[in-house]
Amino acid sequence: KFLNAFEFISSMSSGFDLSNLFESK
Amino acid sequence: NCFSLMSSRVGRRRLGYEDPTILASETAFTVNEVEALYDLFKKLCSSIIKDGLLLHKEEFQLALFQSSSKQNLFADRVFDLFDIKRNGVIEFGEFVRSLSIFHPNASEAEKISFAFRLYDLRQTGYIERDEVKEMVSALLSESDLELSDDVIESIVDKTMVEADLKGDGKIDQEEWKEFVAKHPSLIKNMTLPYLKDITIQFPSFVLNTEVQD
Repeated sequence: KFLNAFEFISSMSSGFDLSNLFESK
Repeated sequence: NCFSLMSSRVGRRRLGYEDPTILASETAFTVNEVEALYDLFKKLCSSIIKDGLLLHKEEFQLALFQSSSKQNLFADRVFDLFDIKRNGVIEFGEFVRSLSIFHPNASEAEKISFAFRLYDLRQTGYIERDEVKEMVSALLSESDLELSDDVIESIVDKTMVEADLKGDGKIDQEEWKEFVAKHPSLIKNMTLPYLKDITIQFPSFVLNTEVQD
């Protein structure tokens, strides 16, 4: 499914998903 | 409304508040977008520790995960990168300047550089092999996926063979740029479409703004 480790990292990291900052209003 | 406008202006002359016009001139945001971000920032800042316009790590984590105590490698790294002065808190100017990198109008080069610094866990100027493995392992431990150490090693090896063009066991900025050029999806989460319509989500700026974009 993932071509390399960084694709896995960037897809799986919820800590990197800053959209939650805007949903927390 | 004169009274609310006046009190808003007085209230904004607080420690840590930077002029939206200056912030807009230095970032991808318009003045009204900076003002809308100020409303968001105030909400985030007052969620746990009431000490004015300072965003603490616990408050940042609470906004991201609805939990202030959850440990997360990447949330830690993002917080540390936003904390430009490295004083343990994010100030409003730091928040705007850092979020600007995630704006759809920000340059790809800024996004690539931010992602590099994010993954350079120990800030050595390189993404080292053991850092790649540490990130993969940390994410696996948070998820339901279970992979043997051999499988993780082979994923990391394969990635290093492709990314580490000089073969010195670490990825430098040049190698990272080339790697992202081959895999543009790697910076997909460096763009937050939300930032394009922040003024719609936080419309109270309309009452408080001193500047029309």
